[in-house]
Amino acid sequence: MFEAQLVEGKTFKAIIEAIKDLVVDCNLDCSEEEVAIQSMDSAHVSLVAVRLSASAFSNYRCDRPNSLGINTANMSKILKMLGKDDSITFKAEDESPDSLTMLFEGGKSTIADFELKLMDIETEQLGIPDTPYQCTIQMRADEFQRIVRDLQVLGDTCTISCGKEGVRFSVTGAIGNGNILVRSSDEDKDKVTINMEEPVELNFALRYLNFFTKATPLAENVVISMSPDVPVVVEYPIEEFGHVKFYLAPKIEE
Amino acid sequence: DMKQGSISGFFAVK
Repeated sequence: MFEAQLVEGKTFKAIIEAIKDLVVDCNLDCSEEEVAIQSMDSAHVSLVAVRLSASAFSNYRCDRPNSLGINTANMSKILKMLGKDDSITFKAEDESPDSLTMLFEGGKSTIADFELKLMDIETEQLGIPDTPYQCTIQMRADEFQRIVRDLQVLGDTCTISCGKEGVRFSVTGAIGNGNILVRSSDEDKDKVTINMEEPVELNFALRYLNFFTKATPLAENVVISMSPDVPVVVEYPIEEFGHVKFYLAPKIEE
Repeated sequence: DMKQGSISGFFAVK
């Protein structure tokens, strides 16, 4: 039996909204410790990794590990009916369940229940090495969203370079070019923290960075981690309960 | 020109 109640149901809704443009079908991997999602986009350019620890839920029971295969667009349709202060209770049988039951409860008088059909999804789980990164940038999530949205009008590739003076986001395109420099700042309102061992410069597809910023409502700050010649990690922490992490393979000079 | 790398080229299948 899998049964778990998330008091702030809107957190789960925000997770599905954040990933549904990148991931069509995915497994909710439920275990005693957590509910997790790991999936590549269809082009295998990026990877989404979601974690919600059991402690994020007010009641959590998972008798044995289970993978619940969902279509994110269909899940999103059901979550449209979630009230903004509703809790969600998830229920599924142990042995290859056909459906996932979700109860939406808000005020005392209304309980809505929905059943989402599940499917078998064959996925390759990728092992992500837990290695330290050369540069880690923490900045406001809405500021990062604004930067990648603004730069997309100039071109499709963004160079992110982290150096002594700060983090530079640069785009070169047909109509011209642009640079946005973000420097370390202690100001409470828009604090920027940059930890750098060695300068790093990598190129990324703005289209994907824009997809990632769909997770902005989940977190006040985003953490961007880079090392030479490896995928960037764009992490949206979910309080102390988990995260949505996006990994994006860099573009390489031919 | 730049070529888009693949994420599966960086992380091995478990």
